[in-house]
Amino acid sequence: APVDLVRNDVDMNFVKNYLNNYYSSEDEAIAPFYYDDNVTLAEKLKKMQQFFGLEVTGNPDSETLAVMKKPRCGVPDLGT
Amino acid sequence: FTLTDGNPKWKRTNITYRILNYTPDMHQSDVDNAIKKALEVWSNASPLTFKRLYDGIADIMISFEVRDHRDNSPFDGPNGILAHAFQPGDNIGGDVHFDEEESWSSKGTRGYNLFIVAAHELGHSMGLSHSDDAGALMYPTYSYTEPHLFRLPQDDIDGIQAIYGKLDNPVQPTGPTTPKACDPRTTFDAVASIRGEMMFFKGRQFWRKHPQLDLELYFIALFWPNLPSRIEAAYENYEKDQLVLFKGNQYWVLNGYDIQYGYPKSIYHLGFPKTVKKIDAAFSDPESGKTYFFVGNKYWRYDEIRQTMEAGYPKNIAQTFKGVGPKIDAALQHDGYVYFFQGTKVLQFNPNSRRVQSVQRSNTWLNC
Repeated sequence: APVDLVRNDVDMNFVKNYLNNYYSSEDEAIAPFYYDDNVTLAEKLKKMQQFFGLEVTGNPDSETLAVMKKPRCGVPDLGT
Repeated sequence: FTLTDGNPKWKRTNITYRILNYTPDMHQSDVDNAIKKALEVWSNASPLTFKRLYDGIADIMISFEVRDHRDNSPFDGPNGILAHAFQPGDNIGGDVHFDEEESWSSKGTRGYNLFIVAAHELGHSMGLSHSDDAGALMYPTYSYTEPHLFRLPQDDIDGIQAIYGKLDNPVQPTGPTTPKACDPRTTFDAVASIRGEMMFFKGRQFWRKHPQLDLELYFIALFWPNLPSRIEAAYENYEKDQLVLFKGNQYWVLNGYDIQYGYPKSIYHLGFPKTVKKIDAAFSDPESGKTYFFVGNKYWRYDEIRQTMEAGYPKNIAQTFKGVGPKIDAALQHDGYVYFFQGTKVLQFNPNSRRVQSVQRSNTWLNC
């Protein structure tokens, strides 16, 4: 059953903002136009999970969210 | 380590910096000192030198900013983004901005330590990007380290020297490396169980092994900012649901995430003679409530129920634990066996037969 949908929306917005801040890269500009947002998001999520040594699932599991919520440097982890 | 895309670098090694404004959270002299020390982190590992300017344009302009500060990278208020910096270059290049809405500090674990954050950001100013080495200064998330104990990790030394070359000195700096679980050379400082989990201490970090979760590596300071690194012995006190940690002639008692009030205490309170300067290893037996302490080639036995050191000790390790010692790194009782960690080997000791039953590589305990 769907649980806590409001919280999930908040988390997904948080995840999107995080990935756009730190994992936007040139790949995004050259991604095929038919890629939808979710595919791009999952790819960015995988890069983030790989960088932090998390299990690479492409899903924002609780462990991934916990890392995203840590205080950090504002410079992107990939790209210039 | 990772270099910034395009490998930007300063064309000179004599770099200038200027502090444009101050945070009200700290004394100005503490800000000056934190920035100076943060720059020394990099100048001590490379041919770079830094000179402070008090007016005009410096290579690195350092300031505290709030929200949108007209560089296309607005800050986000307390927590989240703490600071950012720009790669080497003209104008905004090399500049460092700290989020003024953070709580900045020069000592202790309250707020964010300006020295640690500045040292990281100045790494970007020198041309380093984020490292995926969790122990590196250039790792993107904040981790507190006692500033006066800080040593630039080897990953960052390798990074800065890849850009600017080595120091003009026959003796090159070396720094701590992040332990790798499955490295065949992996050894442990101390090992203990706690509430069904296992903790393997190594340098500034420890591996946490939970039966249902993957192995995780954490900084000791992340959980217990006041504990030192390089813990020497540890055991679980089953009677009191506590973790007891030793370093030198001091010990700490932890209940969950909390260090119990009044610690560290001297090990001499436990009944050790003054000739004992440190404990090599310890384990506790939940059945008898006895704790065994190993020092050199001898061991002591402590009664957790009576809270006294037992008479008749120390004894020779070889007398009771044949085939073990004399020098033990860590000890653990698990599933009826006692495990003695010695270098890269772990000896499984059977208390019933009083013999070493098997010898394996230490990091088999880390699923390797």
